[in-house]
Amino acid sequence: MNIFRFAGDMTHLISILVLLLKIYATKSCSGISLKTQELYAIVFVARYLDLFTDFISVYNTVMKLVFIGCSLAIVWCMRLHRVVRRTYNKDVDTFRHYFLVLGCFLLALFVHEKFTFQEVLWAFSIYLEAVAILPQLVLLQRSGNVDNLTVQYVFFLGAYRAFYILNWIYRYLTEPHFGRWIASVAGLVQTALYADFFYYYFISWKNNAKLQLPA
Amino acid sequence: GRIVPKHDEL
Repeated sequence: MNIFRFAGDMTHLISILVLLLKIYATKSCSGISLKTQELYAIVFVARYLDLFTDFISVYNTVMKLVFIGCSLAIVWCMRLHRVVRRTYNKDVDTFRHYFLVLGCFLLALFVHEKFTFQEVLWAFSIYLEAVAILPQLVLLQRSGNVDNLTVQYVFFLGAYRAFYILNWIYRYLTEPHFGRWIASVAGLVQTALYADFFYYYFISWKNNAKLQLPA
Repeated sequence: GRIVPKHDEL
């Protein structure tokens, strides 16, 4: 464990807690893409299959349970909670996310570390996570100005993978034979997808104005 | 075959 990875995990945890806070405090999920939340639930279930077979550390196991639990709870809340689900606007959340699932799975069949059930699903979860934010970013652009908690959620979600990139650089420099090319390349793509969001986030923060993404 | 290191990252 290094400080970059720990900062990344904490930033990721904060993003999920901010989202839970927004839904719980406002009893509303307006501005949140259910499709992105579903993709994240698939990412965590597909990636943490080793939860019961490989024990890494208490921290690792606890965080996996928290991530799986929270992502499933958010999807449950947006689909089934009697108050929250009425605030979900499916007319604006129209990204065809199943194509993302199919594309990432096909890519994982060809590009993986080892052709085993667990490794193919691990690569699938890495690719899917890189593009999982797309429905949410599209929804943000469509819905113009959104509430601050949603913006903070996306910001922390983008920042966590940026910390992970520093973590991979650090591990590459300090650990012999450290090569996580699949995760590193996908992590770069994932962070690049946030580039314009980060730019407009910084502009709105500098001008102390609300975030305005160009339509 | 090549030993794939366990995925110790989240």
